[in-house]
Amino acid sequence: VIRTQGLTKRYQTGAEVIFAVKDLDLRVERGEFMAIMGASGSGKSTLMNLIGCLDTPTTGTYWLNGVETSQMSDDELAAIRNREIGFVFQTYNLLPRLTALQNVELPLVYRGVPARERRAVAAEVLGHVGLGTRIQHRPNEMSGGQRQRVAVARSLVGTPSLLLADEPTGNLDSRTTEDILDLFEQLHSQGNTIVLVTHEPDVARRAQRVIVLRDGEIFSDELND
Amino acid sequence: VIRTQGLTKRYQTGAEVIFAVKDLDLRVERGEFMAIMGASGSGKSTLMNLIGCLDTPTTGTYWLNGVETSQMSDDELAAIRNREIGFVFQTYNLLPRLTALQNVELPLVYRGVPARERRAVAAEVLGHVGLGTRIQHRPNEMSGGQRQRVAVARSLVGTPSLLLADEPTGNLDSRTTEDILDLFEQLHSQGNTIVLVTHEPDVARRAQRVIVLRDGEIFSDELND
Ligand SMILES: Nc1ncnc2c1ncn2[C@@H]1O[C@H](COP(=O)(O)OP(=O)(O)OP(=O)(O)O)[C@@H](O)[C@H]1O
Ligand SMILES: Nc1ncnc2c1ncn2[C@@H]1O[C@H](COP(=O)(O)OP(=O)(O)OP(=O)(O)O)[C@@H](O)[C@H]1O
Ligand SMILES: [Mg+2]
Ligand SMILES: [Mg+2]
Repeated sequence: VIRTQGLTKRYQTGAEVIFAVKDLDLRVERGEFMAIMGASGSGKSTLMNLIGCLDTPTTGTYWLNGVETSQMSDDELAAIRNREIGFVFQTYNLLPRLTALQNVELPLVYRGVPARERRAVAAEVLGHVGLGTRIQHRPNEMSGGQRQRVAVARSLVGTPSLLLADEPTGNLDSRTTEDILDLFEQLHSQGNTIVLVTHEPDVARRAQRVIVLRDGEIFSDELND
Repeated sequence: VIRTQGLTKRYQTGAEVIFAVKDLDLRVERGEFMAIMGASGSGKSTLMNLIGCLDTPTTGTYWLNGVETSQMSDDELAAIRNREIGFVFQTYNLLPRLTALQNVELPLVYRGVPARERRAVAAEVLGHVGLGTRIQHRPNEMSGGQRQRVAVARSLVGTPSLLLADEPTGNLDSRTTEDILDLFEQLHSQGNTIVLVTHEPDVARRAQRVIVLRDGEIFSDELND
């Protein structure tokens, strides 16, 4: 479902050039569960943003579902993001004025799902991440890990065919981490594709395949046993 | 240096009452290195904020350096926070319009340290966290882990006698985690007190003592071997 060739993201700050992603070739098939690891600053979030069409590469080519993304209109890109891709951002990106429920239902608002239905689904998914009793709370009335879980719930509510999760368990205790990974595996068992960034080896072990980035390039690409 | 008795933080949201911290008694002696663990939502950040005088308890008593904090003026509290306590916030709290250097030098600005001196010290500490080449970058030009390290650098720049670090390594790879923990141990070896929240058992193991919170109360309090 994902194919990149020579994918590069370059930043120029004054005289200095930084390659966040550098000439990267990658294929991810439908139904794969892949983890991305690598040192801080090695390019993981940048790659995730490029895969999710939240950013554009400086050079290189990216095909999503066989269509070259640079040929897509803004409306087409927005449609794909809204309908097919679930995101868990490293910084959560929750809207501070909205309750947990309103944050989680947002992807369904964009799809035009009727209010009653979308609120029921959003409440159900919040229950799955252990926040069923907190649906009316705003992010600033929650702990760090609770906010992270709202972000995870929002990524799952539309049952995306591609889930991009950037460090979805960094602020979670091990029990809650297990619960989240069980949800991801459930989504995967339904035939969906999962790409997960993590610093935790135990979390990476749950994936089928692990790539390690270094300085914007793929350093290793191996299957888990 | 820290003593609490019956410390409680209660939130009331509509008809619902949440005890973030509940009737908690705690002593931390000068020169201790203590880790706090516990499930998401168990009260760790709330306790940290209370210890650091960034929040006030609903009920209960807190003595810092033998002085009851409720008897301190705002100026006295601000002076203690600025001069003696280093904070690493779970959400980093970097100022987005300032460069890494300007963020890190901020505690020294508040102390009236002259510009040239404070910039030299800030650059040095950024070097210690592996960001010596990024001092002019703003937070949005950095990865998640790089921002976390700027936050750590800012907490250390004033060589605080009490360091409160709320999940300082959650977004860091293991190598960078080791580097940060080495810095904390160095500060500890100089006689300073460290209180560290973490979800990572390996990180908690580096402390001398580990308390585990559950529903706002201390569930266990043990020394590491
Ligand atoms: N402003 C607030 N209003 C209502 N409830 C709050 C508020 N701040 C925190 N809480 C609640 O208090 C409890 C403790 O929060 P706290 O942030 O201390 O947890 P934590 O142990 O740091 O969790 P995490 O590991 O997820 O960061 C949580 O249930 C949280 O939702
Ligand atoms: N807007 C930007 N301007 C300049 N440099 C940037 C920008 N965004 C990211 N970078 C740099 O690109 C590199 C890769 O960043 P990225 O966020 O992809 O790293 P990461 O692997 O996700 O790291 P972490 O584990 O710390 O989250 C880093 O060196 C980062 O500082
Ligand atoms: Mg990242
Ligand atoms: Mg917390």
